[in-house]
Amino acid sequence: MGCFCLKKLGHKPGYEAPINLASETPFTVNEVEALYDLFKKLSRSIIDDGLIHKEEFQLALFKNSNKQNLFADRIFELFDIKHNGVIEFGEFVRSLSVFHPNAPEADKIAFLFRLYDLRQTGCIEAEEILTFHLIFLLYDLNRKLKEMVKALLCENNMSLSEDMVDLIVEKTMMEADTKRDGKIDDEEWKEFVKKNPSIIKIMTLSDLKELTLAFPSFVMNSGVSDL
Amino acid sequence: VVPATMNAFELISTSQGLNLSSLFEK
Repeated sequence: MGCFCLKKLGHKPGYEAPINLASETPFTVNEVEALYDLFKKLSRSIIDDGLIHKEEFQLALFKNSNKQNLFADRIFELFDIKHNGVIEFGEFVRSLSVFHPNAPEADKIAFLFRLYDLRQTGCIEAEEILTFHLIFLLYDLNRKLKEMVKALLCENNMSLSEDMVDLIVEKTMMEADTKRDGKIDDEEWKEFVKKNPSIIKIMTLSDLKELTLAFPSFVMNSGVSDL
Repeated sequence: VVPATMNAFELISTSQGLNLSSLFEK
């Protein structure tokens, strides 16, 4: 009687302490806590197991858990850092941190490059291993870019002639593939983005600036839940 | 309508699958 019981904070597997995540991302501890609110909401939308499954991710993006989308699939794959088919809380925060307005632009450019490297055909060349040069991720612009343009047109029920698609792809290739080897390496990609900054607009989410307003969390602040 | 001047990556970036703002909708 008169006893004041603190409810034990029951965190699901995959949970990581906000203080640790805040130390390696641009987020504050409060913002990571707010992200946990968002994460909980997303991760219990279909299966309440503390993990975001592909269907839950699709449901959040499209209001439809069955909607297939090439680009959403790639985002999910990149967020799923452990490649185990689900997004854990730590993976969610670390991946979203690249989209923070204060995240380094170089990280945004690199993330987008990996996103568009559809089949992850990155290769390490012997000379580069020997000289410890940067790993060059090469991608076949013609094939992958055309595939992505077609996916986008299909998504929006737009029809363009094959010639028009080729024209858009070739024009982009002429500008981006300065070495004229049919591929874009990370160096060419950085140059191309510099000339076309609108390409990385999608890598900044202004919502991440107002997280604590949208998803207020009092758990860490008070150390007590459900009071 | 796809403007002829639009580069392929600008076009791709309009995909709904790349619009993560939807995650933050209440």
